[in-house]
Amino acid sequence: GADSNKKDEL
Amino acid sequence: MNIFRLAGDMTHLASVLVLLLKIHTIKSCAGVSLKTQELYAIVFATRYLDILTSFVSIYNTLMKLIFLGSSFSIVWYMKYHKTVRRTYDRDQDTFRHWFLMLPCLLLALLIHEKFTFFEVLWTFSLYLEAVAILPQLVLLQRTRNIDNLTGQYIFLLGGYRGFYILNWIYRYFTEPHYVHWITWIAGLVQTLLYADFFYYYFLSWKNNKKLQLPA
Repeated sequence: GADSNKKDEL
Repeated sequence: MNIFRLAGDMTHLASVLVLLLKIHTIKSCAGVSLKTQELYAIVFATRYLDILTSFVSIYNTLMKLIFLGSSFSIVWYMKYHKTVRRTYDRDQDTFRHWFLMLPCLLLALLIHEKFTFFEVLWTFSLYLEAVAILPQLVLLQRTRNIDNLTGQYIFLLGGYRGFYILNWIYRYFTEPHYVHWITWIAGLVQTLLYADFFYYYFLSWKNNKKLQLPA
């Protein structure tokens, strides 16, 4: 889904 | 968030704060490569373009602001601060860092996860971060020695990427479909670039003598 490839890392 | 990524972020934070503290306290940037600092400012600027559009967490946004603020502050100090700029070793810090940016941009245009403006610039920032330390390592080879704070700066910077590799391994095994080859390979290349520095840093620490890099 969208959030799976959301960039959550810095 | 896992302990490896938190350790990585804290180590990264420490590296920029150590450098900013050194420059602010002793009003000197001797031994520091402005080219590397300019590359890092570009890395953060192209990495965090989505800071206003995509909200992940307070932590994420706060850290992005700190990294952006500190990297641009360091460049400002080294270029424009009346006292600090005089301590910048411009004749030795001659790495053609613009020649690093072009291949990274071309590579990002060729290899990326999605061909969109943000994604290509984000990928560019990954490739650029992998090589951004080169001007600093070249400067150290030239000046042949390294003062403690600059050594700590590079040591922490290498450590942050090492922790991130552990974080990627952890996430690969704990999160289904967590696969980001581009990030992993760029991060691995970056960490390997530090490997020889780490070796000499460890030797100097073990033999308790000033760190001398081979010519």
